[in-house]
Amino acid sequence: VIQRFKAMFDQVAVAFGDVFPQMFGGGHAKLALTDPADLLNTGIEIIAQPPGKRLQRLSLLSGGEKALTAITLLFALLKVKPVPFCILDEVEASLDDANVERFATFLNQYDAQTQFIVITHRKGTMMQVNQLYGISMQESGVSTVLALDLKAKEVS
Amino acid sequence: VIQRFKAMFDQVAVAFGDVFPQMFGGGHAKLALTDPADLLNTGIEIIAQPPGKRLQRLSLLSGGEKALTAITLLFALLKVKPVPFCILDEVEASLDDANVERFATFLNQYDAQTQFIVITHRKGTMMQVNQLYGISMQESGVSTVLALDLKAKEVS
Amino acid sequence: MVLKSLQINGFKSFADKTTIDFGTGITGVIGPNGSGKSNLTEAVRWVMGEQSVKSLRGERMQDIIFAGSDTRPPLSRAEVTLTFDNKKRDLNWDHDEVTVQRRLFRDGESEFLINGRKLRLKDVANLFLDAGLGRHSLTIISQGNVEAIFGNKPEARRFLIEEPA
Amino acid sequence: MVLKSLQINGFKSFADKTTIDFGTGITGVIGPNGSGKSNLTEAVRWVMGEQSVKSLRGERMQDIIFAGSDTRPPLSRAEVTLTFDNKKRDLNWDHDEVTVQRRLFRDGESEFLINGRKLRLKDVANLFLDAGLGRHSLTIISQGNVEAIFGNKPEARRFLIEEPA
Ligand SMILES: Nc1ncnc2c1ncn2[C@@H]1O[C@H](COP(=O)(O)OP(=O)(O)OP(=O)(O)O)[C@@H](O)[C@H]1O
Ligand SMILES: Nc1ncnc2c1ncn2[C@@H]1O[C@H](COP(=O)(O)OP(=O)(O)OP(=O)(O)O)[C@@H](O)[C@H]1O
Ligand SMILES: [Mg+2]
Ligand SMILES: [Mg+2]
Repeated sequence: VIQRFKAMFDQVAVAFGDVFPQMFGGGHAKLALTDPADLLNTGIEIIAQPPGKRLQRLSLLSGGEKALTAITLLFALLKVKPVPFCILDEVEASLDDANVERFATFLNQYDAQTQFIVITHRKGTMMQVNQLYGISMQESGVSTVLALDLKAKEVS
Repeated sequence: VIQRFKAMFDQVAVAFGDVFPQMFGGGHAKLALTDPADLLNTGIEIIAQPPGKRLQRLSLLSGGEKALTAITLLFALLKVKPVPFCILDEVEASLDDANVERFATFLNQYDAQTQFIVITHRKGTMMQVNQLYGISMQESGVSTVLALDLKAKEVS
Repeated sequence: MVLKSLQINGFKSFADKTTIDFGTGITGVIGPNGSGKSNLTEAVRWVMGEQSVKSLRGERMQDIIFAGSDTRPPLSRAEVTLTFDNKKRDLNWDHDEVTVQRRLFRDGESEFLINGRKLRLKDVANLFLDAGLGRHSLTIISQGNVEAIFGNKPEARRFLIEEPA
Repeated sequence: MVLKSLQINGFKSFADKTTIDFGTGITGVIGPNGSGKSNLTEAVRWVMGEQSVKSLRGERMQDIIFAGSDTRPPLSRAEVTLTFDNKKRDLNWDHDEVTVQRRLFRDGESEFLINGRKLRLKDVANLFLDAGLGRHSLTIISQGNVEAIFGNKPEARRFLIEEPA
């Protein structure tokens, strides 16, 4: 069990180091075990350095930088242990438009192995989908679903 | 002290009931004391019913509805006890465009008594400001501030 | 395995029977605040065996049955059906197509069906657990999960590695 | 009282002296992730007397001094200046314009000045507290405050009423 944990951790750490500069358009990041001698209880440290910035405490990162770093870690996990489908519910709410675009481009790279369903408010994400559903409440309090024409995404 | 608490509570409750339909474009809401007999320890219950929906547990509201309800309460407090200036840091991140517009219109109603500084990603909020500053990092890691032409908001 | 379709009938704000067909690649879902997008996500978690009412934002499981609106009376049952393409037999069920259905009635009666066969909650939960789609897998990711990675102490992040390992 | 201007020099990502003049009405601040918008907000809280390093996202107060970048060395001090129009004497200081300044040096030395007069942290904190702008007032509202209203038990929401009352 400890062996599996260490093996998994090593693979995820490699993936995390790879994905980060792709998500951020630069920069470096790594994962570290807080206590490599105690694999049963060790924690996982995240060390992240956005492009052009000096390496500092994780806590000092901005709201959007933290969200993107967490998304990067989740994608690193998906790279090592893919799931057949994944529903993302508005995970990119605090990202600016440039970061949303990189995030959405990234989804496209994974979509051969993972079927993504993405709930979003963001135009950048909408631009990358293969089909689009709109949920609305024409009659108050009752949800209805409508398949939307992908050209419609230009409008909203 | 207990008297002041009750007096303040009553005023805020009235304001909350007034502001809610303006923020949501309809619906009803109220504040209630969980234990009116024990003013020293009572909690504050929020009861909110968005337009067209049946009154249900607060927990079942959507992410955006919860955020807007909380914003409504904060504005009710500001109505009863105005502050001379107020910095809002991306409070409207989870609101959809229609709700952002109502929120931003609301800011405009208060701005005679309160000087608002609003940090935002949202176009709807940007449309309501009197002056606009852009923060950027031309040189990596170093923040600079630039006064932006309000016509520039049309572009972003 | 591929997700083929989701049918929601009486679950939370979905008063009318609603079907969503998932194509290949990325499916986007948009809509205003409170329109039902997260309810849709919870419908998927619920039919896959979610038992934590709190994680479904309710206090009693009956909270997930359509409670009525300005124009409609409450319903007496909620039903969600999830259909998979199982040609690769990722799900331990010897059938090219697998349909999982969950029903809850206001009196508390519950039904679980796989390809029309009445089974128990644990059969449905195990079906997904054995395919690596249990409650700790990354099949559903929301803003809360994203924030938890940062909010937590380093020790609390272990589960991200432990569960799939 | 009206906020006239904010000057930041060496606080977090503001390596160069930066001045923002607030007009009347609503001032908007926009910019990409990590550009410094929340740092700006924290600069205001800091100059008004914020002592919780954790609430400023750091672990030691020195964390708020510009730590350097790819192209710049670290600085040895952080300085923030906030200027108010005080014609209505909302602030208990007999002057039409009130300037509050805070400095922190890497060795830990701290300075607090009101209209150029060296004072102590508690003088600055009291100046704002007496004007109803203490740490529990709604002068700064972020996403965290918004979520806290909902996340908390009813009892935890008391402070919203208690503090201003
Ligand atoms: N049992 C129920 N019966 C009827 N309506 C319900 C029920 N449970 C929840 N709702 C309604 O569903 C709505 C929440 O929907 P949901 O969380 O899916 O919205 P959303 O589209 O995700 O919105 P947001 O963009 O704000 O996240 C709430 O308005 C709530 O009142
Ligand atoms: N002492 C410091 N020296 C240099 N840079 C710092 C210092 N403290 C924080 N930073 C940097 O400031 C950035 C955070 O800025 P801030 O939180 O203001 O961003 P923001 O504009 O609010 O972004 P978002 O839109 O994501 O919320 C981080 O990248 C961090 O590395
Ligand atoms: Mg939602
Ligand atoms: Mg910020």
